[in-house]
Amino acid sequence: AWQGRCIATTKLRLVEFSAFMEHQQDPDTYNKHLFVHIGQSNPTYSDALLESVDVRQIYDKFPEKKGGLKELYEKGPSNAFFLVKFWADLNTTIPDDVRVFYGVTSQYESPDNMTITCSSKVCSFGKQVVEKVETEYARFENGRFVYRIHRSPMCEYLINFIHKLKQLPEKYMMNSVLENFTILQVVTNRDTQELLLCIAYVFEVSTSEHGAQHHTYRLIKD
Amino acid sequence: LRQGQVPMRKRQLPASFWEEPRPV
Repeated sequence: AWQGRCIATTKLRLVEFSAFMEHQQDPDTYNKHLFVHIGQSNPTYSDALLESVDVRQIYDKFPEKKGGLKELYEKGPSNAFFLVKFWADLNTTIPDDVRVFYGVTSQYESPDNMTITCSSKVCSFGKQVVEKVETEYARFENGRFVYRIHRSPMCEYLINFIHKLKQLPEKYMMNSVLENFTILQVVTNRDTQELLLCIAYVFEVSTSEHGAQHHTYRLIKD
Repeated sequence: LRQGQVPMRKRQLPASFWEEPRPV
């Protein structure tokens, strides 16, 4: 049921993704704010299939030269490509001081025991400005292999970007900035170089009182 | 936007792309 209903292929599934700030109020109390979040879900066959977006509509929002989205998509497999539109929650009251940790947690699972490489490219006007590459090994849990990148520290570029974004007085100004801010995540099998998942992230600011929201799409090319 | 760049609003994207989901 995962196929076509969430960020997954037969080889790897994104189980959870969150970017957050966490403030240590005192030795026993932590306040956590999620900027964006994809929670654990268990789709069934009665759930709707993901809508699709033509990958060519977003080529210019991501690197276009060697190793760019176009080249990656042409190499495939095309069923491993997804687009996530996040409505980010910037409505935080956590004070910004030295006791704040900015982090990203993600979790994947697979029927296969692999070593995966996760590349995350932050792009401005479609050009890569910073890249983080992480390698993760499998842990066998409950009959499947789990890959957990736990509390990976957010880079300075992103922390500064969030600070500046929050200072803008109007949401339409934030959305105007976010129109040219994207992130491309590519997960590969380290040993075979096979592409397992490619997720393109685009953003707006949430207007909800209920935290971050998102829509997920399959990337296709008719 | 850079010169020649098409705004996202003018691209062929699903209607849901512009509709923030309501919390379940």
